[in-house]
Amino acid sequence: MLELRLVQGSLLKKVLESIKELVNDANFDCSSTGFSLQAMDSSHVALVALLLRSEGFEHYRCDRNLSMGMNLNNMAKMLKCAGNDDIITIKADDGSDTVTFMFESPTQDKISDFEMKLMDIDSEHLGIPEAEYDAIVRMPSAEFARICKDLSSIGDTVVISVTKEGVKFSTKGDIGAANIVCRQNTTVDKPDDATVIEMKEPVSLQFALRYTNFFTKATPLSSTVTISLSNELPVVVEYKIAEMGYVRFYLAPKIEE
Amino acid sequence: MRRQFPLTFYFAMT
Repeated sequence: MLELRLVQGSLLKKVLESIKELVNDANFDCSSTGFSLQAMDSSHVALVALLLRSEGFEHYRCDRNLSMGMNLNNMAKMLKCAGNDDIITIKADDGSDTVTFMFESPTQDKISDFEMKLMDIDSEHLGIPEAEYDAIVRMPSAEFARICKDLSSIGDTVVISVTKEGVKFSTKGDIGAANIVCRQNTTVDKPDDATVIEMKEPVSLQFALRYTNFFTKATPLSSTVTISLSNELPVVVEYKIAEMGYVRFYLAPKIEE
Repeated sequence: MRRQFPLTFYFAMT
């Protein structure tokens, strides 16, 4: 028996909107730790890892570890039917081939339930070690989204370089080239508007903008984004979910063969 | 020529 009650249901709506274009089907894993997911895109160069910790739910009952295969587009369709202020409860019985999403309006005058069929998914789970990164950039998530969108109108790939001077996003295409430099800026009114760069080693990595643009669908989840980079290793783009957990995207760099 | 290797190139499957 599984019953997870999330008062801020809009968080789950935003999570689905942020990952449904990158991944078609995924197993949601439920344990005493929380509600989590790890899934790769179809070409296996990008991965999403989601964690919603059990403490973030108003009510969290998960009698035994459960893995529920869901089509993310179908799940997003159902969650779109929840109001932004609704409380969302996820329910499943042991051995059932369905999951139920219950939506309650804040005043309790409208209660809906949507039952979705589960699916069997053979998923490959990757062991991702906690790593020390050469450079970590924290910046406003809207700024990162704007940069990825702007650069993708010029080129297909972005080179992200971190030096003492700041973080540089560069692209080249048929019509020309573009460079955007963001300097460390901590003298802002609101901490979330700051750009903070922690650098151990200079880093320069190239990525496909098609994927970074998918990642920025998570912008509504957090006002800041953290980009962790090490030379020759996949980048981690993390959006924290207030008090509850995170959505992390991993992307393989384009490297010389 | 630059190439994107799959993530299984970097991380082991569990």
